[in-house]
Amino acid sequence: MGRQQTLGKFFEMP
Amino acid sequence: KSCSILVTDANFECNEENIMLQAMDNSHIALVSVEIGAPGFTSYRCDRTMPLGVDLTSLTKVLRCAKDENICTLKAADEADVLNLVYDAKSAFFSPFFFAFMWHGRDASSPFPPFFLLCSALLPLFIHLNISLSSQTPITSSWPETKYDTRVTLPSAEFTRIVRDLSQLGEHVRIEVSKEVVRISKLKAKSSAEDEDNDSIPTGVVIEMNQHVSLTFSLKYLVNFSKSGSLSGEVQLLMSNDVPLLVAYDFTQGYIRCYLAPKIGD
Repeated sequence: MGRQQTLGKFFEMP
Repeated sequence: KSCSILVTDANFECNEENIMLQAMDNSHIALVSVEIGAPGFTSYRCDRTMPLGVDLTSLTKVLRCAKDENICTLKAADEADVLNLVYDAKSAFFSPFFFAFMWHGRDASSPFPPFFLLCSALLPLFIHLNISLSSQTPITSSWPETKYDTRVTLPSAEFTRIVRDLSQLGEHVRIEVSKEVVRISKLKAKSSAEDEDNDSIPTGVVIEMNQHVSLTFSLKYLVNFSKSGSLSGEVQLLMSNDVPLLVAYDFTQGYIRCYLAPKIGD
């Protein structure tokens, strides 16, 4: 079913 | 209430122009961003910018005490991390009373008092509440100006129905957008692409696209996002391949936008 990504990979976090 | 499904606590950032909230869920898979502009309130005043740290789970419980016709006033003192929530009741049953729920802001460490759950039995009283808040750091940086390859606009009630129906049948969903078709497909764990059950797309759907996209998402999150459907007649799904989905509900004086990381390597 694929790997669930997290948002940290796509957006910069402080 | 929509936010509390995704995040347990967050900061409401208040300034002269609006109240904003932005927070991620614990798994860092979804993010919710809310803005309510000052004109969206009957009256609005903010003398200085300040964050209001709120335990959303507790706030939702407090909000359940309100009826639709209640006018809710939020007040925060300048010198203290305290928010005062007052329901100015118009209904006959509530008219002699109003609630004053108070809670301390981010620095407070006192536990949420158990007597809160008895509030409905204490109507004639002012009830003061201390709600403990986590130290979760919200995302404060603004989102980059993302340009998406596709934008699908559809009635929010239809989106709610589709994701709810499909969530009865599976855990994940594939959303594919081509020039004239949006295909929202249930995924079975061992099925081939040919086994997908397509849901019909209702009228009132607008597709804008530069490039075909195909993305897989967890239905659990989409169902939670769809609980904001009552806030807006339409929902927009903004997508590009291999980037988070943006589910956007715009209303007259603000918006609620939910971001969801895709599953990759399907």
